[in-house]
Amino acid sequence: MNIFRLAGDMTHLASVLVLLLKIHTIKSCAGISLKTQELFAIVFLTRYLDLFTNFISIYNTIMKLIFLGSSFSIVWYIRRHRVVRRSYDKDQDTFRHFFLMWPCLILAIFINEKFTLKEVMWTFSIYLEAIAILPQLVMLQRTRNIDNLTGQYIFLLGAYRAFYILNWIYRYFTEEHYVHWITWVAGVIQTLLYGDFFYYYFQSWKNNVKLELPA
Amino acid sequence: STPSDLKDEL
Repeated sequence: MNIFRLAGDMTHLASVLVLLLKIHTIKSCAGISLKTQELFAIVFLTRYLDLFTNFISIYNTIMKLIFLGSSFSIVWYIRRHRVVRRSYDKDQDTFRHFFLMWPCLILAIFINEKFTLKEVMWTFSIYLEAIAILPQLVMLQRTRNIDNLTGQYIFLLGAYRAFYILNWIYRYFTEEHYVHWITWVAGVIQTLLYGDFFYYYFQSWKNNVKLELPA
Repeated sequence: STPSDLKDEL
């Protein structure tokens, strides 16, 4: 474990807590894409298949349970909670996200580190996580009103990925033959997707104006 | 490198 990875995990944890806090306290999911949350739930489901078979550490297990629990409860809140579901704007959340999953699955079948079910599922989760934010970014462009919590949520998600890239650089230089192109390429692509959002987030923060994404 | 060493990441 290194400081970059710990910072990344804590930022990731903060992002899901911010989202849960928003949905649980103000009972609203306005501006939140259910499709992105469903994709994240699938990412954790397919990535943590070895949750009970491959023990890494207490920290690892607890964090996996938190991410699984939080992502599924967010999906439940938006789909099922009698108050929250009313604030879900499905007409704006139109990205065909299941359409995104097939290329990730096919790619995982052809490009992976070991052709076993677990490894293919894990690689699928890496590719899926890279593009899971797309429905949310598309929805933000559409609704254009980004409330603070949603903006912070996306900012934290992007920061978590940026910390992970620093973690990979650190591990590359400190551990013998630590090379994982698949994770690195997918991770860089994922972080770049946030790049555009980061730019406008910082502009709004610097000029102290409300965050607006260009149409 | 064994793929497992990456699996220690979340």
